[in-house]
Amino acid sequence: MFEARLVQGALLKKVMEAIKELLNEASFDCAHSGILLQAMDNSHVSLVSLNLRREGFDKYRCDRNLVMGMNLSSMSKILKCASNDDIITMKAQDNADTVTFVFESPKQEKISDYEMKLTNLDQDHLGIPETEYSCVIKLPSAEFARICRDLSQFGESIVISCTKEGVKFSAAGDIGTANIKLAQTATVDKEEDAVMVDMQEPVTLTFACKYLNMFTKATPLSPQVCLSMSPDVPLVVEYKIEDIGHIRYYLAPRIGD
Amino acid sequence: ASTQPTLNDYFKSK
Repeated sequence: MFEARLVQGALLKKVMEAIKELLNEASFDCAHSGILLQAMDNSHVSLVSLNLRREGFDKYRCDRNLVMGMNLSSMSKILKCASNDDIITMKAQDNADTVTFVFESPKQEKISDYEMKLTNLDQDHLGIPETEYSCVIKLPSAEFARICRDLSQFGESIVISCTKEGVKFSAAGDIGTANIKLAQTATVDKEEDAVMVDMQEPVTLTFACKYLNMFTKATPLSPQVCLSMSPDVPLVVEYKIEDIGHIRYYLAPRIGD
Repeated sequence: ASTQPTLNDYFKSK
């Protein structure tokens, strides 16, 4: 028996918004410690890694490890039926071929349940090595989304260049060039407004706008985003999900000019 | 022109 009850059901709705453009389907690996999802987009250029710890749920039971293959467009349709203040429970029997979503309104006057068929997915799991990154940049997530959106008008790629002075985002194309420089913030009233750069060595890498923009669909999950870069390895874009866990996106850098 | 490698070039299948 698997059962996970999330009082802040809106978080699950936001997680769905954050992954559904990138992935058509994904396996939710449910274990005693919580729920994990790892899946690459169709072109294998980017990867989503979602971690929801059991401690984040107000009720969590997982008697046996369970892999639930879900069609994300179907799951998204179902989660759209939940109100933002609904409590959401996911449950499944061992070896079941369906999962049930139960939505409870805060005062319990409306309770809905939706059963969805599971699909068998033969997904490749990748081993992601522990990496000490040369540059770790923290910035407001809305600022990052704005930069990706603005620079996408200029070209297909964004160059992210991190030095001890700060971080520079650049794009170039037919209409011209664009550069956005962010300096580390000295003092801020709110920690979530800070720009922080932890640099061991300067790094400059180029990434496809299309994917960066899809990652920024996670913006509502967290006020801050963390970008980790090292020369010639995939970028990590991480959004914390309150006290529950995180969503990380990996993106292979573009090579060449 | 730039090329776009896949993640399989960096991470190995488990």
